[in-house]
Amino acid sequence: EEAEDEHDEL
Amino acid sequence: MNIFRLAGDMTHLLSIIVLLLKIQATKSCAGVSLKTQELYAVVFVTRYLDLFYSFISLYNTVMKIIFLLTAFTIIWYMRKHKVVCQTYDKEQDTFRVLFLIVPCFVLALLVNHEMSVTEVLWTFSIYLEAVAILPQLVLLQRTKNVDNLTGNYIFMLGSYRALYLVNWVYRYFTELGYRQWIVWVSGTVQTCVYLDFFYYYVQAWRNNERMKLPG
Repeated sequence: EEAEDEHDEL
Repeated sequence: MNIFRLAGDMTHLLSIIVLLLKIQATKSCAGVSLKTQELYAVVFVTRYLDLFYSFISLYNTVMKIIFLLTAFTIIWYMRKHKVVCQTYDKEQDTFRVLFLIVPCFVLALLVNHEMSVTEVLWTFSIYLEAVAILPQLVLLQRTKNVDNLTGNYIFMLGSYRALYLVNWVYRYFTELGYRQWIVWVSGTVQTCVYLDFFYYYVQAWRNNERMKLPG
């Protein structure tokens, strides 16, 4: 989930 | 998404619009570093590869496409537009971008979350964005006088980064177990790169003068 969080930001 | 993150994204978008309007309205890109603009294009292309395989939100997708399109539009103006390209200070914009690209890539290979092509490229884009403004700052230092729009463009880019920092602090306190070290460290470095510029920008603004950098 961490990676997904990070990729949410532009 | 919190208000700081949204404000950060909007400031980022506004900075790009200001730069595009400056180029379109004055038909000049004097004082703008093509190297920095090309680095941003590399940053966006390597970071937004996930457009092809993951969907986060409509907002996320639309913003990514806007950032990509505007980056290439600016480059097109500076390289191909008959009038604009003649105003580009090629002789002054000589920063060796490989000195940024190669170390960032090596670092991305060494420090990442996952050894996959997309994850390494994403990490590379985070590192590269932190230093992509350097050719622009060096160009500014060389040409000394900073026109208002270029100054505002850089100020807004720096503000966008500062807002992202606030967004991370907010997320840290509101989201359980939220941490992202790679992004935090790079983002802090990236914001620090602007500190010197901020100082002279605010000074000029307070004295109601045109911005000048020391030699």
